[in-house]
Amino acid sequence: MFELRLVQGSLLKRVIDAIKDLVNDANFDCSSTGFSLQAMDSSHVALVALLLRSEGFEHFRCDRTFSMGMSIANMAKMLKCASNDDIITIKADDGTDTVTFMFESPSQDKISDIEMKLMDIDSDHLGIPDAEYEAIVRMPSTEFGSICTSLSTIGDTVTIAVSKQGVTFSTKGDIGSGNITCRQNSSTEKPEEATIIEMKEPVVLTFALKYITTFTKATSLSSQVTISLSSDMPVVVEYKIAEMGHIRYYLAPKIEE
Amino acid sequence: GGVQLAITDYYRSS
Repeated sequence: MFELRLVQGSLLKRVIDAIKDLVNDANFDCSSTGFSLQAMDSSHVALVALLLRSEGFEHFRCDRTFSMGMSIANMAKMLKCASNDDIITIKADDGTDTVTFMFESPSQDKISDIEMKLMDIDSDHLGIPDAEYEAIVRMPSTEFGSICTSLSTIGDTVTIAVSKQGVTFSTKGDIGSGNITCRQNSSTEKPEEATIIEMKEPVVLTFALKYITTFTKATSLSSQVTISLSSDMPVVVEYKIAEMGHIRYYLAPKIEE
Repeated sequence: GGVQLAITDYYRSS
């Protein structure tokens, strides 16, 4: 028996919106720790890892560890039946091939019961070792989102360069080139507006903008984003989900031919 | 430009 109840149902809607453009189908892993997912995009260039800890739910019951294979697009369709202020309950029984979503309006005057078919999904779980990164940039997630959107109108790739001067995002395309530098700014009174750069070594890495732009669909989950970089390693773009966990995106770099 | 590497070039199945 698996049952979880999330009073802030819009959070699940936002989490699925943050995944659906990257991943088609995924196994959701349910255990006493929480509700988690690890999945790659179809070309195996990017990976998303989601963790929603059990303590973050109003009710969380998971009698044994198991996986539920779901189509993310279908899940997004089902969640469209939920209003933003609805309370969401997800239920599944052992051995069944369906999952039930229940949406309750805050005043309890409307209850929707939605059943969705589960899928058998063959997926590799990758081991991601804990790593020390050469540079870690924390910045407002909206700022990062608008930089990626702006640069993707000019070029297909973004080169992220971290130095003592700050972090520079640059691109080049047929119509021209652009670069945007953000300097460290920790003096702001609002911590969510700060840009903080921790650098052990200068790093320069290039990534496909189409993936990075997809990651910024998670912007509404967190006011800050953390970008962790090391030479010749995938970048990690992390959005913390308050009191619950995180969504982390990993993207392999592009290298010169 | 450049060659796109795969995430599986870095992380192995666990």
